[in-house]
Amino acid sequence: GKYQEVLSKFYYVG
Amino acid sequence: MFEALLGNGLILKKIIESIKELVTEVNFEVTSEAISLQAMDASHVALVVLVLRASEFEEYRCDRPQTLGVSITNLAKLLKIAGNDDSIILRAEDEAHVLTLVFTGKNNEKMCEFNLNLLTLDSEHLGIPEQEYSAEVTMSSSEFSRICRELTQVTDTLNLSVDKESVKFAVSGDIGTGSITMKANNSDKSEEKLILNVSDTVSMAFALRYLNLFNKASSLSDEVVLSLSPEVPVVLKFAFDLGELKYFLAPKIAE
Repeated sequence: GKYQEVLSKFYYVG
Repeated sequence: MFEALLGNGLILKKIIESIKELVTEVNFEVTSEAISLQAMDASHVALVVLVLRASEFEEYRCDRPQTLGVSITNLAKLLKIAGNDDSIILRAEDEAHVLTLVFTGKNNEKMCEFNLNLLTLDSEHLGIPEQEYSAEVTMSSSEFSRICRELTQVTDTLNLSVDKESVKFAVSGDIGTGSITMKANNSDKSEEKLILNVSDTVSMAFALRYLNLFNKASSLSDEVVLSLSPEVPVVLKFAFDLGELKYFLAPKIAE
């Protein structure tokens, strides 16, 4: 299976 | 006081139609420079970033910056009432509780006015650094839309590979495998044209379901620009006269 990472893994939450 | 007059109201109808299935409640930031929004979808794998430049509106006034919490679902319902040829005025008092929308027919024959109740929403802003991407693909937005739609019939994941000469859209599903390869070219036909700006070869996988939702914006722009770097979200950019709409999507990662 495959999964998708959440965006906050890539960009900091401001 | 904030007030913006858009002569071509259809573009706002199209913008809201292009995001309403991704984000349901968003904060619009209005300043003297622009109307903007940044919002993630509920599962936090996709991000919508919209900028509408003040200078491109027929009339624009924003005395002080303001955050307008808007139900996109309800805004879409109201915009359905606006005719395709209507002009649209957006208006909000300072510290507003409602956003006023005024739709006016081409010959001033009919005017509709609605007050949309505003919401107080938590803002969950993502800081997105400026970044150089390994590969940039500029192609016909309708062609990209068509490819994504067609490949969705095979499976739910698009494998996108870009090198200096071509871009390959590959899928693998229960019924079999396949790919569509397009070579860089400068065709006069806009649907064939493909511009590649590649420093490093990239190969990544994305959920077609999201790409299909982003492609609703193909009605806003003839071209889409895809920016890719390994292991970071892909960016799809649709630029138009009034501003730009960008979608970010986290890549799929093999377990």
